[in-house]
Formats: sequence, structure tokens, C-alpha cells
Amino acid sequence: NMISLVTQKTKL
Amino acid sequence: EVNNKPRICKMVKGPSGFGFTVNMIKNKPGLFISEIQNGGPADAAGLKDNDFLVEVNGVNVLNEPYEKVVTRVQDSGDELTLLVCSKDAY
Repeated sequence: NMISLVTQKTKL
Repeated sequence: EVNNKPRICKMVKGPSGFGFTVNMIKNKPGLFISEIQNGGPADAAGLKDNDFLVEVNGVNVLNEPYEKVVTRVQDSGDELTLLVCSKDAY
């Protein structure tokens, strides 16, 4: 699951 | 029939933005979409979880750093056109 590896995220 | 064609998603900013999140994983290429707000502009435009960003407003962003791509979206004003493709297509 890619989500568990996320290192940066931005809500747009 | 697997459809790996990129998709164009045109959206207009709503009261709480476009209604999606752009993610990146360190040392892995590609910026992908998640947390699409149900019924929001991104949802209505056909954006899907795990879509990868290919173009923002007609500009190819495949080789651009995360911050620059996010800035492109934030500077886009009320309208935004994204060219995206599935994880497999990417």
C-alpha cells in the first residue's frame, strides 16, 4: 500500500 | 481490456479547494493522488485514488520536484486541468 510510505502530502 | 490511456480531469475549485491530496514517496518517482473528497470537484472530474500526475494545466510535470508541482496547482486559481494516468500506466 503506497499510502503507508508517503513522505510528503498536500491537501489541495 | 486494460485501459492505460491518460485521462484529462478538468475541475473548478470548491469551497474547500479541489478536494484531493497530492502525495510523494521519498526516492520513488511520481506524484500520486489520494483522499479524494466524495462529491468534490476532483471526484466529479473523474480523478481516482492512486492516479499519477502527468500534466498540470497542459504542462508536463513528470520530471518536476514535488514542491514545484504543488505550487503549480496552488497558483492555478479556480480552474485546474490535470492529465493523470493509472499506477499501472505510469
